[in-house]
Amino acid sequence: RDILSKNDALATDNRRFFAERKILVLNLVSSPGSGKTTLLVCTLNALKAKQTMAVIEGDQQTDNDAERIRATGVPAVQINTGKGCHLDASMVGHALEQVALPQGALLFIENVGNLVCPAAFDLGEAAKVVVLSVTEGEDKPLKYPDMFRAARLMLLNKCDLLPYLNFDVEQAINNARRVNPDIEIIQLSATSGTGMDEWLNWIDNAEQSIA
Amino acid sequence: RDILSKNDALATDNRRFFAERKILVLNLVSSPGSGKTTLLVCTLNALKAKQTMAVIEGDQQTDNDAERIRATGVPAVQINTGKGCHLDASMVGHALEQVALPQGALLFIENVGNLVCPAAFDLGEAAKVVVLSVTEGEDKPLKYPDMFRAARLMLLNKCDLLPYLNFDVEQAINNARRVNPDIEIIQLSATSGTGMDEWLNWIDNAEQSIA
Ligand SMILES: Nc1nc2c(ncn2[C@@H]2O[C@H](COP(=O)(O)OP(=O)(O)OP(=O)(O)O)[C@@H](O)[C@H]2O)c(=O)[nH]1
Ligand SMILES: Nc1nc2c(ncn2[C@@H]2O[C@H](COP(=O)(O)OP(=O)(O)OP(=O)(O)O)[C@@H](O)[C@H]2O)c(=O)[nH]1
Ligand SMILES: [Mg+2]
Ligand SMILES: [Mg+2]
Ligand SMILES: [Zn+2]
Ligand SMILES: [Zn+2]
Repeated sequence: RDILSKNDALATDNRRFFAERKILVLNLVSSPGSGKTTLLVCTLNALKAKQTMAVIEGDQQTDNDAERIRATGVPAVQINTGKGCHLDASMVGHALEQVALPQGALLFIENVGNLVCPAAFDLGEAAKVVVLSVTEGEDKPLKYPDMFRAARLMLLNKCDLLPYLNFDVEQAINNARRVNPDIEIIQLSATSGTGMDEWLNWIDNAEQSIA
Repeated sequence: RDILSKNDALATDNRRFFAERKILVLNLVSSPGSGKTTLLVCTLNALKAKQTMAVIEGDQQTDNDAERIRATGVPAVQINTGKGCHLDASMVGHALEQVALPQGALLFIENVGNLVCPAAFDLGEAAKVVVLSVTEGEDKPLKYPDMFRAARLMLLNKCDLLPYLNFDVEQAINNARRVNPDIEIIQLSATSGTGMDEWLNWIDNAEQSIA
């Protein structure tokens, strides 16, 4: 498809821009409401004393998520996609003009809540991080395989709710490994803080690998 | 866009097919994991003694949801969309060839889990029913407004989890009404059964209106 090859060319430009400046870029993807923004706010508050960061937000409408990010003191650019259901490399390229990213910064991109189309659009990121909420069911990796195959890391979020759910963590992990044997998995809760250390450690390792 | 006008023409054909046979068709839409299939299974079990029904299932991959439907004894046709993120009128038209729908039957279409693109594709249904899970946050109607504007009814699902969440029901309802002042709203739980009577009653009224 012509759209994807055009997008890939722009993603390559973005990736070169990031590599020259040793900027780690993570593309957060999930269903709507899995907890991407809640997790980002928690992550930014934990890292902001020692790391320069910025966030690019993608949503059909509203500035809500960017406002939540800005409340932490970290700059955020909001992209509204209108009828569009995913961010693409061109949108991200334009957003880069609106944010100062010094050498060695950390950039998070929160994609539109959608487990389908964002899997196909490279933005120039180092890795896709898929957030799966335990409230969504164990079968999502099997039913939406492209996204779990495209992700390097799966964050199993909202684990604080496990006592109230009929959710089989092992089965969800097995399903993710079935579609992507290499996927890394961290269980956490963006509200209770469980597993946040492991996630922050993973980010740190990812930063070391591009330093 | 050419795609949508072609789709609308086929949707009109589907709608004529349904109207001639007085078949009520409901198109269930939501984020992945909001509880569409769980709700459908519960609904089919409640109605199957007195109503002829069928289900058309839409998913990127797997036959999982159709199998869950078939376990109730109600026939289901599974459409796998591959890279596609929504059902369209052509897919539904072909699926109709695989299912016997007598006069006065009730047909549910469970769309692909996605709050964006399915809003734009008319399948020939009488109404879109959007399922919003209380685990997804109150802001979804504002952030994904096209879907809530396109829906006649919003089912606020998983209300059994409210005691464990920080979810403001009034705010979610206000947000839905802000983007669609005419939307009807039913609070329910597909697992505990709360609100199911109201939902079954709503279906009954919808059937009467086309009888
Ligand atoms: N119990 C619990 N709730 C959570 C957790 N993380 C997020 N939430 C709640 O889940 C809802 C959605 O969270 P968001 O952070 O807005 O989700 P999102 O993925 O950014 O949503 P979109 O940007 O619309 O796709 C909110 O009500 C949050 O309070 C968690 O770890 N545990
Ligand atoms: N607590 C609670 N859990 C529910 C309820 N309805 C569904 N679930 C759970 O939510 C998860 C997803 O349910 P599904 O019915 O598969 O959701 P779906 O909308 O059909 O998912 P997709 O077809 O993949 O989009 C499962 O773990 C269900 O058990 C409910 O009312 N309350
Ligand atoms: Mg968000
Ligand atoms: Mg389902
Ligand atoms: Zn899409
Ligand atoms: Zn789409």
